[in-house]
Amino acid sequence: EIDGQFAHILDEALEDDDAEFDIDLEHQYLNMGFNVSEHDLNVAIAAKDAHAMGGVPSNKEAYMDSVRETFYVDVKGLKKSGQHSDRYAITNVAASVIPTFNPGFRVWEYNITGIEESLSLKAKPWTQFFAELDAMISLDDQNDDDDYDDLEDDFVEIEKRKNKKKKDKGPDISLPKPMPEGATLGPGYTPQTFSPLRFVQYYLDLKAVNEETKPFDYEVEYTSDGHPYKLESLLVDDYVSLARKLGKPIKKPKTKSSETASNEYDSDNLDELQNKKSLDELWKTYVKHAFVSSGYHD
Amino acid sequence: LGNHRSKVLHGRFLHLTDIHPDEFYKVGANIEDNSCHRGKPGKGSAGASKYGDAMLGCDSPMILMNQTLEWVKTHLRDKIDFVVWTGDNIRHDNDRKIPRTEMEIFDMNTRVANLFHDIFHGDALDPRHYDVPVVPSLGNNDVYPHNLFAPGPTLQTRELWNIWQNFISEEQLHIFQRGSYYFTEVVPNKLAVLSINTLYLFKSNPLVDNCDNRKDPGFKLFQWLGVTLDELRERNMKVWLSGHVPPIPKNYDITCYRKFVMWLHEYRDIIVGGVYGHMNIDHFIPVDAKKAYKSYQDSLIRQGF
Repeated sequence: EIDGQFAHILDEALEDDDAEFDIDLEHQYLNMGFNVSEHDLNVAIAAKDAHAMGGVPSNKEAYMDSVRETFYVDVKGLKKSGQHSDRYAITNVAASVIPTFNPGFRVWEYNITGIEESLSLKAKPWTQFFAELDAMISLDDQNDDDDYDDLEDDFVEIEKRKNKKKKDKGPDISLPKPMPEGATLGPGYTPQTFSPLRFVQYYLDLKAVNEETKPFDYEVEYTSDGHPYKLESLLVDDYVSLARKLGKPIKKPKTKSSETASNEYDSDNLDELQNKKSLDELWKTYVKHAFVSSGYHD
Repeated sequence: LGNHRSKVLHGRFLHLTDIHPDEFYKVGANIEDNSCHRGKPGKGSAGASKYGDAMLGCDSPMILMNQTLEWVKTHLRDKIDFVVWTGDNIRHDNDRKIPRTEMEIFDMNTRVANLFHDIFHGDALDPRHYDVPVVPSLGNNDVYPHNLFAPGPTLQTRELWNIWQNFISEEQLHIFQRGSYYFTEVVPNKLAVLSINTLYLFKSNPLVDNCDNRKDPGFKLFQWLGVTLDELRERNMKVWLSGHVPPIPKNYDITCYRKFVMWLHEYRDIIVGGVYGHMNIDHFIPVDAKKAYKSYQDSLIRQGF
């Protein structure tokens, strides 16, 4: 039954599913022998981590290495990434104004051609939509209040209701319905109105500004279409291609034939590996930009 | 009551995050305690610099915030269509001698919101009519105590509404007071930005358990997300998502993370992308829908047994 429920996406065997999805670095701490629940420990570790977002930065290179290992090396080959890499979505995490590194922010540019022509359907007024939304969520709250769970401590009520059939809660409304058949991929995946085209990353050279060798003026730190990224657009495909370049070359398991051969790495990546040095440089530049050109090292 | 000027689209927007202004910051103060609030600098150190020092652990001096926003006003304001601003608008709680208070958090958030209002509002009579719409979202430092945010309506959701009400359409008051999430039509009838209260999905918020329990605010957030995205899809609109804490396994409860990724996947016909803050590190992460579904499927099977 469960297999059938997700057939629209899990239609292929995930035989390459070698990386555990819900195990991240924090879970390593669980092996340290604390006698607390996993949930409590997760909250504690995450809270400590959240606090560490302030203060002197530490272990950020290690974090970037874990991103590389977990998310960039792991992006699948072309065939397994779906149409226009639609297996993926991109989370963009921004540099901040607070000088954890140098202050920075980003200006995104997007396609506005054809914006006047794009269809605008006659829809109900927003006021009506919000009124309906309010009503729906209020009703849901009332249903929650009727729930058995609220009455755990009330023995009388429990006795009264013991013989009543527990209300069917229906489908899990916190899960999305599959994308409608016939819907086409949106601006994140194929070029169209509102597709992101490029970004300009600004930063403040804090040391120079403090020393008054430069005026207070945000400079362009880098752009997505400039050196070394040269991204023609910012579709998911573009990000996934970049992630593949940023990922470490995957070592191929040693076999008799490979021990003597020079193809120490996965053959899919051979083209990229011919330029291994430039890929290393690409990673170094990417990490430099991640830390807003502050020169940070662990 | 708007300014009745025709809107010129530039095809650009600004994302700005984690300002962390600190009104106790003192130029020349000792940096060693990571707060730059007092004391003499150590030997060989000039102490806290005028605009702040990278990598030394202090928050932003007020002048850094003010001049940054002034720079934005001068160089960007008239070249962008909207602003996504993803929270953390006050200092960290890292000075035991001056612990943060709830009122201080509200006060600083109000001051920062007023700065954004003054820069981007323009001259319309309608306080909600912006030359450049601004879409704020809630940071884990913008709540008291740090990281803790309960389902609304609460004092905090009410105060947040008071602070941000000019940025949000009036009809969303009730929804906002339940969860401090909302959306803005940044290009009317064409493009919306959703402001997601990521604290309901955040591992570090002890007031929420997961996103599978119907009573948890994360569950209700997804309910709102579904209705809203359906309506936007119906109107043929496209959507950017925004929030403070980015959706990656390190940050979100696993039950919330995988659902979030599933939503991104099933609405890939209208969701353009997502921008987040919190981590201070400029990077991107491809999130994998197949693994999210597989993880959910596995969790159902485990529950079954």
